[in-house]
Amino acid sequence: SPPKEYEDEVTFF
Amino acid sequence: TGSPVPVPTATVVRVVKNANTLGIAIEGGANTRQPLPRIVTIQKGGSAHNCGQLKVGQVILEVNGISLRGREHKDAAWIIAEAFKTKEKDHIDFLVVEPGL
Repeated sequence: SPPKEYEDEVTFF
Repeated sequence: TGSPVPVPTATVVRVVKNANTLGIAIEGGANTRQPLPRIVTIQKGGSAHNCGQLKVGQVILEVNGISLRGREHKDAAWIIAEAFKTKEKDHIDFLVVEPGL
């Protein structure tokens, strides 16, 4: 399976 | 003689925890096209904005000396959150670099 993509993950602090 | 050659320079930025929030947002992490976390937002009124030296677009290499290299988004985010939460220090030292220089 293709690698999981996280590029849209954004975290606010 | 000659012009200075632009070299990416890593800078330590100290953010004092003088607000209730850190006031930044990051994207990226290991196994993404942005392998080190990048600052995408700086909110007015947050500690980061008050410090005046963090900028949108900067890439975070280290947090209090802890390297973010090879850490996925959630892991990097946890490190930053813990650095803000801990009462052991009244500040966070970010090692940042301006990309594309």
